[in-house]
Amino acid sequence: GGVGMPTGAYVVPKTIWLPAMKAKGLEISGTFARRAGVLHMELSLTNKAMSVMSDFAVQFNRNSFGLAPAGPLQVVAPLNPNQTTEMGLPLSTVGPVMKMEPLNNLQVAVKNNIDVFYFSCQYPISILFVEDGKMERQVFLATWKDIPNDSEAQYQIKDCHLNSDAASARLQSSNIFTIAKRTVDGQDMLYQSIKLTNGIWVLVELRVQTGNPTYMLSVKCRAAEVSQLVHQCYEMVLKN
Amino acid sequence: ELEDGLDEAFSRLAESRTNP
Repeated sequence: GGVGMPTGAYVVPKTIWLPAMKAKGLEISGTFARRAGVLHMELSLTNKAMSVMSDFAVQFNRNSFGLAPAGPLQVVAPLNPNQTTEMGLPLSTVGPVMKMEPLNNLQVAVKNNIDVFYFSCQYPISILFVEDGKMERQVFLATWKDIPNDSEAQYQIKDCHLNSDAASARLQSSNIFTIAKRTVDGQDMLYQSIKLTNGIWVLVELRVQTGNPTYMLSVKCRAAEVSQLVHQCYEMVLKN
Repeated sequence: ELEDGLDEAFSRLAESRTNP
């Protein structure tokens, strides 16, 4: 987008999830995106076999946040040898839940007329950040106090050259909302909130010091294992 | 008044985090 235009959330480029040699010639690459509040798995299917492929279907294993296909896989026509087709598969978050390791791991089964194939992929937790994740300021202060300090995780984010306002704007495109900003001893302290699709809240303090390319990120969340994934998202959003 | 109180509370939080 141009100056002042929202650029939307960052989407990781597609990577190969299922190499053709492991799937009798079917190659699958993909990524995840949240577009206008709807989660999508974006897929490219390539037929590297010598015969036509058809009758595609997809299924997910139970996973940490209940991700499930919200409809069938829309492969419009049989896929000819050397042909690639691209599609977006809308996802719901009301599927069966089972805690995965890592938390953001997703096990997928894809079938076609030849066989059934399995692969695992990992989604950025930011696809689960909902649009109404701006916490009331009063609630933020109470919750921040309420979560004990030993549940606080701290991370450094290096080589970041945005000022705090630019960082805040970029994070908001990914549904990370700045609730308050204070400047103390030359450091901008941003207090931010995130809400996941399953109702889990994440509270964040981001410290940005003018001229210092290393940000300090402090994350408080009652589900402590979410913090590391939130850190990964900050790295991804702030550096792309 | 509540808003003022919240502004003040965030200032205190930031201050306490920087100079504990």
